[in-house]
Amino acid sequence: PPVAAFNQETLQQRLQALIEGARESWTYAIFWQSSYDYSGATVLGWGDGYYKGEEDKGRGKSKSSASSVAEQEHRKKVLRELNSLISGSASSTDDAVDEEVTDTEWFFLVSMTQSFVNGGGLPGQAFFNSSSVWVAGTDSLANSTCERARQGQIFGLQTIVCIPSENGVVELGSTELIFQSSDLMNKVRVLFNFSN
Amino acid sequence: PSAVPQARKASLARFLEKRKERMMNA
Repeated sequence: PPVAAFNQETLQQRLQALIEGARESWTYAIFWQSSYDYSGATVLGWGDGYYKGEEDKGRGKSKSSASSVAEQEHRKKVLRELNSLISGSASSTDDAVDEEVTDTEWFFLVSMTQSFVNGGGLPGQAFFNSSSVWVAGTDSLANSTCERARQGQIFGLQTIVCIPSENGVVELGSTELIFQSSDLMNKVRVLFNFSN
Repeated sequence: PSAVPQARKASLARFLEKRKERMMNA
């Protein structure tokens, strides 16, 4: 297929297509976009993300958070402030904002503030080595040398995958245990091989 | 929140909107 140009709109569509079309149950997908900092070094920063959430498992709502009451209050406060920032209103009475913020939602949100130097963290390693990093299993994540993998495990993830592409790295995370799939990696290569 | 760069606002807005949808459908 012809290779499409990189833009924000198709990025979101590609992330959504990747997750919604997958056989496996992925919780989120993030595209870490490569750029250069003031010194000319390669940095991977937030490009875009698609949060699907956790499997319902018939309980009516997503898996609840293991966080403390104080932590939940903190998350809700941040979410209210972010909502105000986006909507432009000073205060929000939106019930949806006051719903419990799950661990994976929080992990996804915090990811928006992160960046990785070339070779640093799971995304940086994947990009620097031009090879995929697939970490599956609570122990593997907990014992990883990468802070992001350990953080992911604390927030309930069982699988984190980073697949390099021309302009960055596609990261997928899941609360399920998912083993390596060449089908997924091929899909990333097709969907994220941008022309520019 | 003020630290969230302008470029990430679109992702954040989308996340919040989809979250509302999920809550309403729950």
